[in-house]
Amino acid sequence: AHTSPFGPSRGSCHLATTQSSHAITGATRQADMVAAHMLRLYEKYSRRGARPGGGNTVRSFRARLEMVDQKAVYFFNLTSMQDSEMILSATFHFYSEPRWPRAREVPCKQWAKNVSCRLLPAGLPTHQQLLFRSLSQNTATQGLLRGADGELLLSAQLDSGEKAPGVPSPSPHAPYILIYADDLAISEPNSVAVTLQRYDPFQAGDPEPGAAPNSSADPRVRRATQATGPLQANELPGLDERPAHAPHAQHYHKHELWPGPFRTLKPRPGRKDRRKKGQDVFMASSRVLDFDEKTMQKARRK
Amino acid sequence: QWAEPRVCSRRYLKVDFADIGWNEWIILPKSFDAYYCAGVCEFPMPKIVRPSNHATIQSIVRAVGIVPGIPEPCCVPDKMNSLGVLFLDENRNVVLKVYPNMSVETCACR
Repeated sequence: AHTSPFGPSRGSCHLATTQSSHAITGATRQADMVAAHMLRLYEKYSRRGARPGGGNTVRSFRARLEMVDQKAVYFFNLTSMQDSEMILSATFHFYSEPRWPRAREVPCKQWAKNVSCRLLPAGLPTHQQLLFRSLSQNTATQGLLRGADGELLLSAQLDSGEKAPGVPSPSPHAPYILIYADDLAISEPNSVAVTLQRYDPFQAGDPEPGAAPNSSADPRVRRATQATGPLQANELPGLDERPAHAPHAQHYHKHELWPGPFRTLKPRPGRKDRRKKGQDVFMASSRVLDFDEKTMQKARRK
Repeated sequence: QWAEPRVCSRRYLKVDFADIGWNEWIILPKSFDAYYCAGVCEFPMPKIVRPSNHATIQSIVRAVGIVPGIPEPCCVPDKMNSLGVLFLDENRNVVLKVYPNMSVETCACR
C-alpha cells in the first residue's frame, strides 16, 4: 500500500502492487497485457448494474521507460485524467522475471502413494521495491511531475536491490497503472458526446487529428448563427427578453414565451387572415401579439 | 414498422458505432440495442403507457379543451439502462466507462 499521490481533493488512493506475472499463460504473454486486462474488466463490468471499483470509470496508463541517472524509471502520462473524475483507487501492475532456480520436483516415493507430489521452490523470489520519486518534498504530490508540455507525469522505479540491474529490455510486459474513478460529470446531459464524440459535426474546416476518416473532407459551411447562452442551456431563446416588470418572474405568460426569432418563422397568413389587417395592427400594438383573439373572446364570454 | 402499435411503446433500435463514425476509438461494444420510444399518448391513456399523474391531468385538460394549446403528453423513455464502453482516449490509453441511460428499458407518457 502507498499513500495517495493525488492529494486529498482527489479522494483516497490505495496503490497496490500486484505481481501478475505468474498467472500469465504462454498464449497471453504475447498479447498486449493492458488491453487484455481492460477487456477482462469490460466483460466483468458490462453486466447490468455492475460498477467497476464502486465508480464508473477505469483508465489504463502504459509506462514509458526512460533512463534517469543510469536507472530505469517508468513514466506514466496521466494528463488524460479529467477534473470531474474522482479517483477511488489505483493498481500498479508489473512483470517480474523469476530469478530463483527452477523449481524442482520432489520424487514420489513408492511408499507414499497417498501423498501428492509437490513442486518446491529452491529459494525465495527477489524482493521488489516500488519507488515514486518527486522533485518536491510534498508528500501529497509524491511521484507526480510536470512534463515539458505541462503533462501530468507519475514516475515509478522498480528496485530489486541489485547493484547492477542493467537496462530492462523493451517487452510487452511493461508496467501499467489502472485508475478506478468515479466520473461525477457522467450523469450530466450529453456526457457521452463530451467523452466519445471526437469531432464537432457543425465545425467548419479540417477535422482534428484522429477524427473519423469517414467524415466528409469537404469544407462545410456553418450555417448556424452564433450559439447564445439560452440555447446552450437548453432554454428557449429570447426568454431573457421578458419585460423586467413582469409581476411574477416565474410565471411565463404565453405572449412572453414566443418573442423574437419565432415571429419571423410564422407562416404567411392566408387571404382570409389578410383581410383582418387592421385587427393585426391593433394586436401588434398590444402585448397579446401571438394570442388567439377568438379564444380570448370565448374565454371572456365564459 | 407498420406492425408496431400506435400507442406509446418501446421500439427496436440497434445502434452500430460505425454508423455514427465512432468506431475508430470505441473498441467494444461494436453495437448495442438502444431502443427508442414512439407512439401517441392520447386520451384516455391506458395503464400500459405508465402515465405520470401530471401526464394524466394534462391529457384530461387537453381532452376537455378548456385551455388552448395544451399538447398531448410525450412518449419518452422511463426506465433506462447503463452501458459499459471500452474505448481509446486521445492518448490512446484504453478506458472503460459505464455510461448511464444508454438504452431504453420501458417507455411512458410524461
